[in-house]
Amino acid sequence: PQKKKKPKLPKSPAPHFAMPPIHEDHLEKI
Amino acid sequence: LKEAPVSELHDLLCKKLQQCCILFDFLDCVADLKGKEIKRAALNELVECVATNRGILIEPLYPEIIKMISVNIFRTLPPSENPEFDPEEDEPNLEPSWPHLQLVYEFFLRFLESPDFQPTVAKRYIDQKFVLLLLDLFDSEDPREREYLKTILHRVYGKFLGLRAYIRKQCNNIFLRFIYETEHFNGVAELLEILGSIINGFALPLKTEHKQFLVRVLIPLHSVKSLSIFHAQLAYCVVQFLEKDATLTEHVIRGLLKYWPKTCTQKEVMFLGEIEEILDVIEPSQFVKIQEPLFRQVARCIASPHFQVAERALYFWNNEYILSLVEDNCHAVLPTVFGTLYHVSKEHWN
Repeated sequence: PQKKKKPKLPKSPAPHFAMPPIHEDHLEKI
Repeated sequence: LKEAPVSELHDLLCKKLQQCCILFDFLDCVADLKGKEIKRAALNELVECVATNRGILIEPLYPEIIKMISVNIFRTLPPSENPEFDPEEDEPNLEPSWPHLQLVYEFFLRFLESPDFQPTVAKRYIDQKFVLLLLDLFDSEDPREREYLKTILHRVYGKFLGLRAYIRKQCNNIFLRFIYETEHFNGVAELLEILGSIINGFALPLKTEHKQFLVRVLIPLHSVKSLSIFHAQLAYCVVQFLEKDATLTEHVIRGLLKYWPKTCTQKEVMFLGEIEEILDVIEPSQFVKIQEPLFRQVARCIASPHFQVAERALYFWNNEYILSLVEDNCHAVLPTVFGTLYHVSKEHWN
């Protein structure tokens, strides 16, 4: 039987120091 | 400020701001105690006022606010007395004027986070020169100051779109100077924490500038002696990049292998930890590209006489996902590690 591949681990929780993401904006000057 | 009628509030606010431009000598802790207390109370009032009142931040106040903040925070940082200062061991020199400085930072944060705050007005005063001076302060030895600076720069980056490219460029310069010239900068971890949130927010496909930052800055950062102080933040940035663009995986792994520590076992344990974090998010299609060079290095670590290095490498087999990758590719991985495993099972002292 086709071996069931183990799924990738769920995304590990962000570390305590992680800061809220700042989304890149197309208006930013290059 | 609390009792002042609304009509006089802005004038009074302006006067208090000017009053707080007076600096005090905290090295002489008995000097001018009265004056210090007056300024502390005034700063407290300013923090309270901006934090609680709406409609306070009228345009004419912006230059006064930025002037007061600048006069207080922008200063030449004292040279580290102990040239052999080891950030991991020694206690940092705390900023003597912290009783005032903290309130100025608190005020600055409340100002930036006020619902009335208008970037379009503030950008006349919070410009490239201001940001450059702010970045210099990240070299402060006082961790409390760096914590405020980190939050403030994170807000500035978020609110001033026109400054983002400049901020990224200046962070680049700080890291490159740190890697290749001074190997001394106290705020690397804090800057990497901000960059972690920036990378997290990158749009896809990634700009070339961003990929170059990974290759030219983040990977070489692994070679620095004081890696342990900022490794957690550095590894987080690297993993964020790979979650954004998995095609960078091979480049990252080969870069880590190139910078693999030869004489510092503490660093080796950190590298193994980072490798595991990367393998946790790796795509199977990327794994096959790097399995052989990677597991040749893992095998060397298994054979390390330093038992913590050997143990950390063997610990990969405790990771379900890595195990599944190895099982799927045992034709390639097994030959690189089996010989060492067999030898170590017979010869290793621990």
